[in-house]
Amino acid sequence: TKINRVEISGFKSFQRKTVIPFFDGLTAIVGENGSGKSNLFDAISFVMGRRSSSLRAERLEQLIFNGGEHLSPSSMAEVTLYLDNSNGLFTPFFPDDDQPREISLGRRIAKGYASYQFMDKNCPREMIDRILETAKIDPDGHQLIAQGNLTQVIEKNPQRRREIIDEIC
Amino acid sequence: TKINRVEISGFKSFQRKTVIPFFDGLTAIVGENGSGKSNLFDAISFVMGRRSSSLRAERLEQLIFNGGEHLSPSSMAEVTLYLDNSNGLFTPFFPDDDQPREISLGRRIAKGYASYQFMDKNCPREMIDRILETAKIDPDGHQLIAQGNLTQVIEKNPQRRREIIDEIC
Amino acid sequence: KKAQFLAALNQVATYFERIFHQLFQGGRASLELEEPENINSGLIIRAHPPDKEPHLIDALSGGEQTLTAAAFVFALQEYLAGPLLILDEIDATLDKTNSNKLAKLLQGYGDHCQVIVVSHNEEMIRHAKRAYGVTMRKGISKVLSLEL
Amino acid sequence: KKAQFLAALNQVATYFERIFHQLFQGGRASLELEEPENINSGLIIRAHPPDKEPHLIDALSGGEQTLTAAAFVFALQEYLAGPLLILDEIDATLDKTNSNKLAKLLQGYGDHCQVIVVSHNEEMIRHAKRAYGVTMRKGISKVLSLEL
Ligand SMILES: Nc1ncnc2c1ncn2[C@@H]1O[C@H](COP(=O)(O)OP(=O)(O)OP(=O)(O)O)[C@@H](O)[C@H]1O
Ligand SMILES: Nc1ncnc2c1ncn2[C@@H]1O[C@H](COP(=O)(O)OP(=O)(O)OP(=O)(O)O)[C@@H](O)[C@H]1O
Ligand SMILES: [Mg+2]
Ligand SMILES: [Mg+2]
Repeated sequence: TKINRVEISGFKSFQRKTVIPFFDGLTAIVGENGSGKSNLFDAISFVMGRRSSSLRAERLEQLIFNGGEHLSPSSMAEVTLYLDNSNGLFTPFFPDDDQPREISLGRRIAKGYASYQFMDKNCPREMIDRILETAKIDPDGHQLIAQGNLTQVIEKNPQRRREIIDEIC
Repeated sequence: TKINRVEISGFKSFQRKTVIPFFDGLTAIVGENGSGKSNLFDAISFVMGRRSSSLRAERLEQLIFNGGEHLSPSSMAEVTLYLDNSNGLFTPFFPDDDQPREISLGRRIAKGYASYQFMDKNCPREMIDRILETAKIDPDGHQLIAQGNLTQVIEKNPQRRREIIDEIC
Repeated sequence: KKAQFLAALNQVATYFERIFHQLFQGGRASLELEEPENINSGLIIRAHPPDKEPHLIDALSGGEQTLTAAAFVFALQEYLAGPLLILDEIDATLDKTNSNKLAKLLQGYGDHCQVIVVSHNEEMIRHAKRAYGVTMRKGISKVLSLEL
Repeated sequence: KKAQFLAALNQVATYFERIFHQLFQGGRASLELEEPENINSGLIIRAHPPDKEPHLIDALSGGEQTLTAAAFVFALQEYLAGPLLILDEIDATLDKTNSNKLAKLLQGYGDHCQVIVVSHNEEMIRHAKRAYGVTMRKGISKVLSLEL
């Protein structure tokens, strides 16, 4: 599979709905300091189920666009991830239906409200975990490396490092 | 005062005696990854009395040139720092003598042996501390920032940050 | 369970040694268990750039640690063959030569999976197939597709 | 003791706000005690780049955290007026514009004290009065003076 596109709205510095298509090969994301590059990385980690503590926030509400100095804050943060299904990898999740060309995973938060979506319908968090496992994507593993975190993988103590091998076999 | 020059020999990757003069203004140190730039930084921290744990080593002996893959290790690591005394800042340390134009601080380690020097004579560690205090140099403070350590100063918890102000007044 | 663990470790270790050798153009690296037959013992990483014998991983330079960690991440990726890698400024400590080597390697991985990197480095941008520019105005981020 | 502490804090805080404002070309920053009259309470750093209201220091970007920390270090330096600053790759996360701003500021400090920086950044080297190149051959480092 692969990421076909990401839709972000009201998440961190992405106030308005932003759609970013992704393709094969190496894609570079560039921009000045503070422009929102790591916020985009956090949006993808967020929809994959990561907790606020690894998204540079103390509580989930802090992920909602806070208005900055001049604007009014958003009421909701929402990220939707579209994964390609042209090779039918996700067939087991569509027992009765036709195979969609792509599947969508979503996550929303508002004050006092939080939910996950699969194909636009609310679903439990475990559903997202099972889909990502089928796709061989581990958001807490080596495939998503946040800014400044690369060398953690060799700095860990020997026991922690051993667990990395445990997790992948 | 200012640093007039540093002499390094047998310290980390500086096998042979290396003399580096320093001047006023902004000086840049450049070079490829792994060439020895941070080792030069460590040499200056070392002579100012920092412990092995903040010099990327577990024991002091690991600071001695280890020979790499092909060469034989050095038997001693030695760093000497020359501080300018043309404005007589260090007068109190020369009660009977003439004022030298510059003073020298030294530190040596060998297997099972470690010492500090002031004007080429062995002296206790406290002597180095008093000289640096007179020079308004705090090797554990904000004036020496090791690679990757800049943002620690804002990441510390509020109590630790408060101590920074304590230490400077 | 034990056989599975050892097979995975041996495989990842083989990839790690090859990728390390490629990035450093020489040197030696290895992944070993503290007690070879005991799968509950810790995992030791050894990394020797060419001509060097660092006594511990911490003695390596900033750039050498980045390349060593990258080799480990890529070894896990080659073992798992996952669909994507998303890396946020992993090249921050690298000089031009090493940025170039890393960018070439990532370009190669881009033939087998989707690789998305955030970077300030011209070397990395030069090797990318596509690029997005993120801009900030009045506290709001926008994303634009860039012509390479 | 208390009066001395508060005087030092006020002084450093004033320098910090000015330098932050200079590096970010706007925005607001402050140093305050958790409980204003209690000198044993913790020290809070607030840093708001222009148009932004980060809820905590962690929410700032890598480059914004670097500039904020640098402003704090320079504020301490201006208060203490020490003879030297030795900084090892403090500009690693900065883009070209901010590298330039930082290099100009360091060049200015070079008029009052000795500033020695390790850097891979052309902006930094361009602003330096002198440069040394460190090279490594067969595991041995050498230092050469470079013509700028
Ligand atoms: N909930 C929020 N609402 C609005 N803005 C936010 C929110 N959370 C974080 N921000 C802003 O996002 C900015 C950080 O963006 P980000 O970390 O993505 O920058 P970056 O492009 O990665 O920069 P760098 O190159 O320095 O790493 C901060 O200035 C912060 O104020
Ligand atoms: N005791 C020692 N004897 C010989 N070599 C040593 C010793 N201690 C460390 N080294 C070597 O020094 C090298 C690291 O040098 P250093 O950290 O100064 O690089 P650097 O120029 O700062 O690079 P970077 O730009 O990546 O930060 C390592 O490769 C290490 O093997
Ligand atoms: Mg970032
Ligand atoms: Mg270094």
